[in-house]
Amino acid sequence: MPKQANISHYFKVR
Amino acid sequence: MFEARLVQGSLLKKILEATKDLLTEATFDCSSTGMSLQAMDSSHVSLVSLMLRSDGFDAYRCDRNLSMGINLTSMTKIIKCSSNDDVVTIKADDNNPDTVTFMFESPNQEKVSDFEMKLMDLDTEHLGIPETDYSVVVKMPAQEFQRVCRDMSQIGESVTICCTKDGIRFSASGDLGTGNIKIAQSANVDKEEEAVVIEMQEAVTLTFALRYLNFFTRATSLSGQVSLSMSPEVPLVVEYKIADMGYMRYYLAPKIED
Repeated sequence: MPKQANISHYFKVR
Repeated sequence: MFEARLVQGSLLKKILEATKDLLTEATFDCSSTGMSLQAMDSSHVSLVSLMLRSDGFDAYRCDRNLSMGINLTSMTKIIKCSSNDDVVTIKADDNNPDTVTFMFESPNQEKVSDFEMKLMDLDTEHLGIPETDYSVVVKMPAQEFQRVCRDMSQIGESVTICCTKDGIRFSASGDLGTGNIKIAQSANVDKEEEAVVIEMQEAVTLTFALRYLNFFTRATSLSGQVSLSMSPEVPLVVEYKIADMGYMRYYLAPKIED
């Protein structure tokens, strides 16, 4: 089963 | 002093409807360029980004940058007190930094209401969204996308979106079986809003949680068209343009193989 990724994994906290 | 007047006040109802499944509170950042909002849902799977440019308002004044922490449930209660044809003005006074005022005026000016709402002190994180050249950008009727997401969620929890130059294919599978919906690029259309247009650099296949896609389609009333931007292994962008003002964008992290 594919796993759900987290959005902050792709966009860094400013 | 901050003051933003919107003759088409019902737009705020549509915007709140478009965030309600994802956000309970958010910070509205106000500056001379306009009002914006960026917030992740509580499970940090998706990101909502709203932009309302100052030139899209019927009057706009923002003397200094302002961040308003807003409980969206409270704001929804207040905005529901306006009629769809009311003019809405949002006001914040430097001398009273803990509240925001919403004023509703009927078109004939015979009824004027004002509601003052308490602001919240929100500790929100802003994410830097890099400029991305997406491999595929699909524009399609927003209602069609809503229908596809609804239908696919009858079959499974996830949808695999496969986009080639011929068209876009949505596939789902679950206990009851499988489903595929393929939508071809329009050959020719009379109305721009009904067109399916695919701009493609390379074919892309990605899998997403339908739960979130269905939340995004709450924005369908904002725009006739939706655009889906995809590249391998990066979040999908679902964008609804807000005519002459800006956009409502949703970013959704893909599902990835373990």
